Amino acid sequence: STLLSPDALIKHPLQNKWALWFFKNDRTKEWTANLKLVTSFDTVEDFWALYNHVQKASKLPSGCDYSLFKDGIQPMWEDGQNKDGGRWLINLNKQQRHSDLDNFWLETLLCLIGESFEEYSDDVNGAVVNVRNKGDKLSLWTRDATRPDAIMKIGKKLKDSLKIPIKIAIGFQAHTDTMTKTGSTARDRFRV
Amino acid sequence: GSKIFYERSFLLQCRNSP
Repeated sequence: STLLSPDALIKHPLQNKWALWFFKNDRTKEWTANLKLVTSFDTVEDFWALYNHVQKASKLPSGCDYSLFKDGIQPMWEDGQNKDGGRWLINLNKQQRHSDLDNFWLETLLCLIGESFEEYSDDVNGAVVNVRNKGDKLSLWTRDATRPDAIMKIGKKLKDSLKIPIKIAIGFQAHTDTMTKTGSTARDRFRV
Repeated sequence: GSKIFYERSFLLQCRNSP
C-alpha cells in the first residue's frame, strides 16, 4: 500500500479559529439583522474551501461588507474586545475596486490566518472590507489603541504585504474617535 | 508558548491541494 505523508492526510491547523461575517445593507431591517455569520474555520484547508466558495469582494453589491474576526469577536466597535481598539484604514479610489480590492483583501486574510504580525498577532482582532460606491475601504482592527509599538509594527507589515508604496500614508483611528467624530473622518492617532 | 504561523507562499500552495 502506498504510504501517505501525514502532510497529505491531516488538515493544517491555524493558531486561531476565525469567523467570516457578511453584512448586506437592507434599510428595511435593523442594522444587526443585516449582519450574518457565514461560517468559522480553524484550518488552512477549510479557509480555502470557504474563500474559493464565496463571492469576491469586488463583485459584492455596494453597501455590503465582509469581516473576518477571531472567533468570539463580533465585527463591531461595541464588542468588548473592540471598544478600546482601533483600525488601520485604507481608502481605495473607484478604479482600485477592479485593480486592487480583491488582492488587498486576500493578502490581509493571509496575514490574519498566518499570524504574520508575529509577537503582535495577539493585538489583531480582525479585518473588514466595505464595498461602497463612493470608494471601497479596507481596515485592520486591533484590540488596544494605546499600544504604539504594536500598532506601528502591524501597520508597516500590512502596507508591506499589500505592497502599498511608502509615499502613500495610511492612518490609524481609535474607534472611540470614530464614534464621536464631528467631521466626516476621525483624526489619525498614528500614520505609517 | 509556541505559535503556529504560516508563510504566505505556503498558504498559497495549499490553495489547490486536494
